[in-house]
Amino acid sequence: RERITGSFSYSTYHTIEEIYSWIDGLLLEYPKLVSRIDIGQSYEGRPIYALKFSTGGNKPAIWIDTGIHSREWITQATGVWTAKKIASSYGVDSSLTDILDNLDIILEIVTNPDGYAYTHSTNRMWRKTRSINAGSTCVGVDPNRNWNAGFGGPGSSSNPCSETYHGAHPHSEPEVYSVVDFILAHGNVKAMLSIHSYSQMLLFPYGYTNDLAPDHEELTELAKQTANALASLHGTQYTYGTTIATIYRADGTATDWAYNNGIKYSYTFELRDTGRYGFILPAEQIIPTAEETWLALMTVMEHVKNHPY
Amino acid sequence: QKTFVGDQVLRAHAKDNAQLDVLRELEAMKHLQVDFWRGPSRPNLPVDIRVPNAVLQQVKVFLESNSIDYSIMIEDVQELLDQEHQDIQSATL
Repeated sequence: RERITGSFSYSTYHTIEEIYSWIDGLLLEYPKLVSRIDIGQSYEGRPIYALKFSTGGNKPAIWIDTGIHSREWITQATGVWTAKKIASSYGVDSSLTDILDNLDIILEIVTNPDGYAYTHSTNRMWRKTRSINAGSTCVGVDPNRNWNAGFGGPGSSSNPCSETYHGAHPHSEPEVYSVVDFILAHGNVKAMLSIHSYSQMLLFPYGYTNDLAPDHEELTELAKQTANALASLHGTQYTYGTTIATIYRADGTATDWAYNNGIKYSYTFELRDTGRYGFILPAEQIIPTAEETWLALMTVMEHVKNHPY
Repeated sequence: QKTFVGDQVLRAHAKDNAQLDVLRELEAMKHLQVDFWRGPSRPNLPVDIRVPNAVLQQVKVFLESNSIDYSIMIEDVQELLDQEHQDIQSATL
């Protein structure tokens, strides 16, 4: 079983079955550090897993999710690499060890399992969930417009055929309410890092309003440090700022919901691409992308550890 | 399985807010079935649009007639997807 994660190719894209099987191997390989939490089921009945990296006790936690938009394959692949990196670095890398001695890390690698399976079987360019919309032939809801933060505003669509359809009501999607229920029940999540691609951006609240968050200055400074850390490895340049000012108005997003629910360190990452491939980023770029993202994640996680609230 | 043979991804550059509005009009034309990979947001940010093969000329004419600069980011989406699929299969083997 140990050979499963050892021989697993981190430099290729994998199906959901392969990722879930790999998770089983990771649990066996690092039983004292890693556990799997079943946080819910997708619309089509697939299990939704979060991996908990913990040295014990009920510590404050950092939440990381990848793959809420299913066609952004580099994000799930980065999630897999990151999980292995966290597990294998504990007790080896002093910074990561220090983080895990003070905080738990919870990582959801496939946030939109139905959409991800659909990208492998039927439509590589699928973004949304796979839920049926009453009164429409169009399927799916944008799970990053479905959160209860400015829900239904003009930075989302009321048309079920749109890629940014917000859904019938806030948290209508099991992929969203599973996360909401988990985080609210946990009650001690201090950071929410939601990983997307592409555009090379680091975004923070707000997306639904031009109002600045009370922690705007700190979030900006941390974003700057994080972007610098990321660029230090391969020179990948990120822009950063509030979602609404940096890219466009977006209503009902995960990071805005997190911030409004008391999670100060709420960021959205938009990973590589340089603009040549979009969602079809070649697999040879998975590891460089994951490596540079790791430096960024470490910057945020160290800050969270050093600035308890 | 949905294929993307002959689909292209165009990268458009809007010079100003008026051109951004034109791109938003394009986004609203559902019958064209264009897929905005990066939506129109700000004049200094590129807009990436996957355009089905069947409406390529129509969309290019629309962009050109509105004086919106664009380049072809991906010549044939399916070629890249085939390569991706092949890479996955050989990695699995």
